[in-house]
Formats: sequence, structure tokens, C-alpha cells
Amino acid sequence: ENSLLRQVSSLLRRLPAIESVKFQDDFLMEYNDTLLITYLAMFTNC
Amino acid sequence: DLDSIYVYDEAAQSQVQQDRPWSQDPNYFKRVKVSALALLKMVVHARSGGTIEVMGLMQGKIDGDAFIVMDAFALPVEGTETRVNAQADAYEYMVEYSQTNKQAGRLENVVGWYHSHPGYGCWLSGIDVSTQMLNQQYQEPFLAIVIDPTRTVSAGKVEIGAFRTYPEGHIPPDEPVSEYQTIPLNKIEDFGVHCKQYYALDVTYFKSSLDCHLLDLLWNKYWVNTLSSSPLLANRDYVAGQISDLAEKLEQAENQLSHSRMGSFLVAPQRKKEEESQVAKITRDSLKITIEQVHGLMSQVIKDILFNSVHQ
Amino acid sequence: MDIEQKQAELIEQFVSRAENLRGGSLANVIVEATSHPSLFAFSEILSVPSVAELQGTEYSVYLDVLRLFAHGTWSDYKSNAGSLPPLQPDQVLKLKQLSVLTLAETDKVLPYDQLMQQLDVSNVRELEDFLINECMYAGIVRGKLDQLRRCFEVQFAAGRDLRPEQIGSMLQTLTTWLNTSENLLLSIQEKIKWADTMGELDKKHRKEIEERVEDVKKTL
Repeated sequence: ENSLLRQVSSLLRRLPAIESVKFQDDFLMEYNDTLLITYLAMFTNC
Repeated sequence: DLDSIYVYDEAAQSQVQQDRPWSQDPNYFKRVKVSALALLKMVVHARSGGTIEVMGLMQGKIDGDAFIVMDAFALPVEGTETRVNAQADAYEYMVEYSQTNKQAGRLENVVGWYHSHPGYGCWLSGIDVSTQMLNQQYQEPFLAIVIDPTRTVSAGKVEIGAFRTYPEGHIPPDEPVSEYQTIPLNKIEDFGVHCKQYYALDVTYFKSSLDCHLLDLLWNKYWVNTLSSSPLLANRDYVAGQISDLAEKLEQAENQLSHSRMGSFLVAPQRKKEEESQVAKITRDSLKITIEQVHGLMSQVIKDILFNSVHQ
Repeated sequence: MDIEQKQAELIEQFVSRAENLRGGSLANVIVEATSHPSLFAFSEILSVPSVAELQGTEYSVYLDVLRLFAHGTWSDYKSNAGSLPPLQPDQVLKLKQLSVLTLAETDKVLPYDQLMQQLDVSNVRELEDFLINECMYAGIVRGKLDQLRRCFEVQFAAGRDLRPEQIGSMLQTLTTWLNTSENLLLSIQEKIKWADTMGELDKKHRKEIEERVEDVKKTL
């Protein structure tokens, strides 16, 4: 079914959704911030 | 059956108004049923206010011991926590709206008011209690609903509470402990002083067959919006405020502990228990903040794996 | 998805017309299809038996044109212009639109210089007008024009007709995606199980501590 193939092709072309150094930096920073909050929360818990 | 709740029986409602069963029992009303439409309108209105409190009115009917909220409309008033009876500024608007509604065929009366508490939970402040007492004196039956749009976003579910106040001087019966909610330090006194002057009603929701159909159609759009958003980014001011509040609470608890250090052997066991529970509350608050952050991070990581790890 | 819905009816119309025509009339249908402003897919028309029968006839050049529109670009036409019939302005526009789709298949960020070279456009203004009016408004691409960095960031591009050899790599990408999703689901399930187990252990531990505290209190 050509129509479906075209739609799938268009969808797959969008992957990966974001691929840039800046995104990786921001993502890891967010990751580290959350882990820091978890760490602080564990201190508070103790 | 789904749509039968929407039928308005004017005769039955007039009869209820005449009988006034709530006048004998301050705890008469126990439940609230909110329509999907009313809920959506209230939450969207509350969210649109940002950090400013907004308010509106609800239209509906009474069914036994339940309020049925069919619809809601916003009032052109802001800052409901700044003065008693903020809705006085909107009386003209309310009257005209109600009259126009009747002309348009909407027969339901105003059955309550709602307002928002952005970021500080669903409860009634001193001003809210005074306003609601006034409403219950002159506009019965009347309901107060509080929505927290900020916590709605961070928790991922609608933070809503429905309340009715007791009459002046009424001693409420001992109630089972309600679900714990974090109260910021600057509001804790206001919360504690007035928390016995009102009680909470159970809130449930209903929707019509048309609502079901429309919501089904919007399902994909909802998921696209959910996947595209990140609570970590959308609510960062609120989280920063929560952490700051937590730090202040810790400091307060620490000061109380240090003051009682010397007399800790002499202090009554009761007071010790209170201090412990204060620290326990702080722990619970910090856990709640962390869990919400971890949830936000989990969704980001899952989205990253699903959509960014696949290459052509 | 929207573009496919829009052109589904058109494809059906052209396919049913092509099935019943031969020779010159069929060539006219091909020209009409490749000039139509809302049609960007030609595999269905290519697979009509009467169209395939044009091979080796005096109208085989129209079959080549249809293949060019299905898989080729404006640059391909320029390099083979001698063996192909002259294109009408609408066909030129369509081929350039399809060229943008082909470029978007390989890169998400398309530099203005590359686009200007591939589309034979002399200046940035003309390029931006083309991208906005002929591509974005037509719904075949969605993206952002970055004038500072002189590039077009593609967020979405409609799919072109696929060559048979492209299906293999598509299947592989889909399989990888499926495996990633399945592994992710398994990980999530494992984490849920782990969280439940840790919760149970924590409850048990708490209960043990409380019992010990009670015992010590009684002893004291």
C-alpha cells in the first residue's frame, strides 16, 4: 500500500526527534539537577 | 442513562428550595458531582490566572445530599485572597449573566463559587471561610470549590476540593483525618486556624454521551500535548518555591528542637510527639517534591529513548 | 497524514482515468498528474498496467517523466534534459517541491546555499518565498527558517514514493524501533517490580524496627 509506505517513510525520517550537542547538554543538566534534588531529599529524609 | 442527569426538573428544584433540608443539618451535603464541561472550564480558567487567584461561579442543581455542578463561568475578578467577598465587584456581571442564561434556556441556578489557590493547595483561608459563610447565609444552597492549577500540572491530576462551612459557633464532630497535603509555611497559620470551620465533600465527575464522543476525538491531541510537555520545565518556579519553603520549614523545626534541647528530658511526651510529626511532615513534603521530579525526569528519559535513540 | 488524505482522492481519479486510456491520451493524463498542484505521489499511477505498457513506445518518455516525478529531483532532470520532454512551468514547480522533500529525507537542517543550488534559485528572498508559499502552505513540509544561520530546519516532510531498495532500510529502522520500545517496556516492568519489592522490604523492615522499639520500651 503505497500511501502507508509514504506515511511510514515520512514518520521514520523524523527520527531521531532531536539530535544536537546543545540538546544533550541541556538534557544532561536537567538529569543532574533532578538527581541532585533526589540526593538532597535523601539527606532530608535521613 | 448517561444524559439523564442533565435534565432539569424545575418543580423538583423548587420543592427542594422550599423544604430546605440543609437548614437542620450543617453536614447535610456530602457529595459533589461535577460535569466534565464545568471541570474543564474551571481548570482552564484557574490555569489562565497564572499565580493570581481567580474566581467564578457554578451553575447546577441539588439532588438529595449532592450538589450537581453542570456548568461554570468566570467572573471578572482577581485576587480573591485580598479581601472578603471579592465577588462583590462582579455583582452586576453576575446578575446580567444569570438573566441572559435564563433567556437562553439555561434554567439552572447558581449553586456555588470556585476560586484558585495557585501552588498552595485546596483548602479555605480565613477570607474564603468568611466569604462562604456569607454565601451560606444569604444564597443557600451554596458550595465552595478550590482548584490548585499549579499542583494540577505537577501532580498530573486535577487538584480540587469542595467545601461547606459550618455556621458560626457550631462545634464540628470529630472527623477522620483528611488526605495530607503540603501547606506552604506562609499559609500554615491561616490553614490551621480555620480548618475546623468547614468540611470537605466528596467530588466525583460525570460526562454526557456527546462529551464522551468529543473527548475520544481529542484523545490523540491530548497525548501529543502530554508527550510534548515536560512538568520539569513548566513548573520550575513552583518547584523552586517548594524547595525554598521546605528549607524554611526545616529551619523552623531545627530552631524548635534546639530550644527544647535542654528541657528535652522534662518536656511532655505529647509535645515531643508533635515535634516528631513536624519533622515527619517535612520528610513527607520532601519525598513528594522528589517523587514529582523523578516522574518528570522518567518521562523525559523515556521520551529520549523512544524518539532519539533510533537512527536511520 | 494530512497530505495523504488530501491526495488520496486525486490518486484514485488519475488511476481510474489511466486504466482506461492508451497512447497519447495517457501521456496527457501523465502531464496533467505531474502538473496538478495537490498531487505529490505517483507510485499508484506508475503501477497501472497501461502506464507500464508505454515502455518501448513513442510515449515512453512520458513514462520516464512519471518515474522522474516519483523518485527524482530537479537536478536529475537537468542532467537528463536531453532525453526528456520539456516541462511546463507547473511541472517545474512540482519537481522543485519534490526536490525539497528529497533533500529533507537526508538532512533535517538544509543550508540555504545547498537549497539555492539544488533549486536553481538566485537569491535568499526568492528561496524563502518558494519555501513558504509553495512548500509550507502546500502542507508538504513544516519547519523553521533561520535567517541568521541561513538554514531551513525541517520539522516534518511528507513522504515521497519509495524505490524497492529503500524498503529494506525502512524495515530495519522499524525493527530497531520496535526492539527499543520492547526493551524499554521490559525495563519499565522490571523497575516496577523492583519498586514493589523494595516497598515490601521497607515495610517489613519498618515493622521489625517498631517491634524492637516496643520490646525495648517494655524492657525499660
